[in-house]
Amino acid sequence: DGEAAQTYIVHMSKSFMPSSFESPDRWYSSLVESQSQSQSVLYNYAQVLHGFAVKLTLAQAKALEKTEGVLAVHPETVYELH
Amino acid sequence: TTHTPEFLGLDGSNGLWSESDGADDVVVGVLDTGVWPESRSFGDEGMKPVPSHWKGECESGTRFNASHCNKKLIGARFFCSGYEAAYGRVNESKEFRSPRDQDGHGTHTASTAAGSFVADASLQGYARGTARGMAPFARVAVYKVCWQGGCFSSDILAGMDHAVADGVNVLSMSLGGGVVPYYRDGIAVGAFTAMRKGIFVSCSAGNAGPDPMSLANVAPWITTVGAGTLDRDFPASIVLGNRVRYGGVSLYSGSGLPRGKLLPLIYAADASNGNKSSNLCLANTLDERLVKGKIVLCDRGISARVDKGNVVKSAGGAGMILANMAANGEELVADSHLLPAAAVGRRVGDAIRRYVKASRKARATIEFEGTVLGVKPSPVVAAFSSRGPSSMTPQILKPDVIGPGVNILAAWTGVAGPSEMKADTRRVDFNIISGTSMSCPHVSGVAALLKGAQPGWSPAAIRSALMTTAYTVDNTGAPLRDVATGNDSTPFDHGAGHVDPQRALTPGLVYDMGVQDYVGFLCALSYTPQQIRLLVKSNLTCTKKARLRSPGNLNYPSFSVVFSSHHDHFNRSATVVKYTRTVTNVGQGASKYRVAVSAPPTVKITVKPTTLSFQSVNQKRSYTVTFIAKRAAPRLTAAASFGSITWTDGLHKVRSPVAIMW
Repeated sequence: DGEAAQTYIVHMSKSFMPSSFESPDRWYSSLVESQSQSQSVLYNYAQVLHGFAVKLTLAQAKALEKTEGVLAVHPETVYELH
Repeated sequence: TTHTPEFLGLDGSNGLWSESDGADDVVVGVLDTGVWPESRSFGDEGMKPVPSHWKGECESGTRFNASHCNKKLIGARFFCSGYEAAYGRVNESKEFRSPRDQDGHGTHTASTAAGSFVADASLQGYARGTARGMAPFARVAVYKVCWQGGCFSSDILAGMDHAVADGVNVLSMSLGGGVVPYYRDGIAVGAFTAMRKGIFVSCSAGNAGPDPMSLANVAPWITTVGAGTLDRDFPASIVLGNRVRYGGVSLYSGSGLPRGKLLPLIYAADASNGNKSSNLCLANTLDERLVKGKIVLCDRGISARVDKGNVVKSAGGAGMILANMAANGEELVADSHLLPAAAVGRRVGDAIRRYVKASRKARATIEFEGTVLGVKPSPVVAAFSSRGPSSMTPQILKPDVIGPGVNILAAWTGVAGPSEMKADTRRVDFNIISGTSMSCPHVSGVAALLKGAQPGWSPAAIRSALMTTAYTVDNTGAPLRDVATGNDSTPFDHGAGHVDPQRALTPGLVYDMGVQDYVGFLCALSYTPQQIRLLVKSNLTCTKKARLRSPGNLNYPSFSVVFSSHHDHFNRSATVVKYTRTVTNVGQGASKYRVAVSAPPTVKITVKPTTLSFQSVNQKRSYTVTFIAKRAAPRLTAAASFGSITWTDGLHKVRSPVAIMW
């Protein structure tokens, strides 16, 4: 269902960050806003990856994947305790 | 835990213990269900000030604030944005929206890794002793990333992101998921950066055993930990009406069954309310009229073991015998049931099933016998422990090691009973549970001690030390066994063997690795530059120099060889496989090592050179191993053979397991 939203992990290339943004976080927020007015970044990642987590529809995720600076958009997975 | 320090040889004041100086500068980060901070396992009496490198925090939330942290529990954060995006806001009347542990699992794992000393710990009298983590002076930082609905990768990545920034030295993660390419696996992605920053990452291998290829967390920069038993047991005797007595295990601590009186015994399959699965004692499958006042024999499988006990209790049963099926073999996992109950192995289960079938008036009772030590053989590989080979990269042998993971006592949450069921209103300070979740933090704690003793060692060097010094014989001197089959276990079951912390302190040689080695490995997997970048986080190309000839050429402390009837993409005959390894001397300066090879009859293994001479510490030497298949692929498609390559200088034994597949 293209309308059902789920969380995606978005991997970014920081070297593509426009100089107009003060920080990667602002850049990520603007990218999300360009896809969806109703969604906001869940997490910004700075250490283990460059990127963020956001809830999007499949169509929005596919559109985001084509944006310059986006390396990959992976759907969230659920892990379990052992 | 009350017995694993002794079982692991960590009970003395010498060796790793003194060399590590208590590892009080080492921070163990635990990604799990949070922490119960009031547990005495997180007391900070006598602890030195918090290490100066620490940047972590204690976050506030439901029933948790900064005052819950101390010099032992130095960090506590929670991450629920991914969980809440899927399920809506955490209901604070049902779940703590804070680092506080609802479940118990996180408190158990954190205290196993680095809990403080607690005298007179037990679970209602069972496993009584002084509880402590493997690194009792190391610091604990908890990152709550698992909630009642699961552990979401966005939350896990956030937890790892903060753990790295906070300055943890060891990451302990007793959770996992399905096998996906490394660049799509959140734990593997996060662990790569952690490794790059010198953080040792240990993860549980999974509880999907004994099926082959059932492992989780198989990335080679992660230390993958399987589970074995201790030499401790909680015996219970099942006495049948024919006066035959069988052995089982139990952690039941209530009023027990009437003394000296045998009760009617019924097989759950014969007590069905019409449901075909009644033999498994699943919910709503038993006929209360047939069960009431009787001991019910239930088959293991599908539902949680303690749930079966509750089903029998709810149906009016007086007791339960829980019998293993083929998948569990003779593995005996004890549970804190709500009714008098005992678990038995498959053979005993079959005997009791036969007795019930043959007897018109089957009767039984259960006698609970407390805690015994010195059980032989031990350790034994747990049936539930996930098994290799790695389905993602069969050229890397996984799991890496096994550690204690069966019937482990450690600290527990204050809001859940020992059976973890809602119906269980009992509250305990310590609980006894099993899983690779329990073996993982043992290795994390040992790694913290090694980190304290050898601060300059890389995560790969620490893992190498743990692997090459692991032992493969039990306390009877026989090869380690697999409780699922009763046969000798293989490196697909136990990896390099059972961890031996004291020996790991002086491995002699280590197989060291850094980011470039792993990049070469990823190139050998034919990952695209973009896929590699998701892991490495920088621009890289797979140059001829960087690329390993095959993934199995990674400088790993074990060997996994895959023969195929085809030629590989370099047009080499795949019945000959050649791997190169480089070892670093971490022993005394001048030394000479000789190789000893144990090869299966189907494979010729040649090592060149056969001696390695070192003049100084940190000197590196390389050697090449050639594996030649003596015959075509065996008829059985899953055929595998095993051996080992050991370097010895008279003082050290640096052993690498070998697994060969066709």
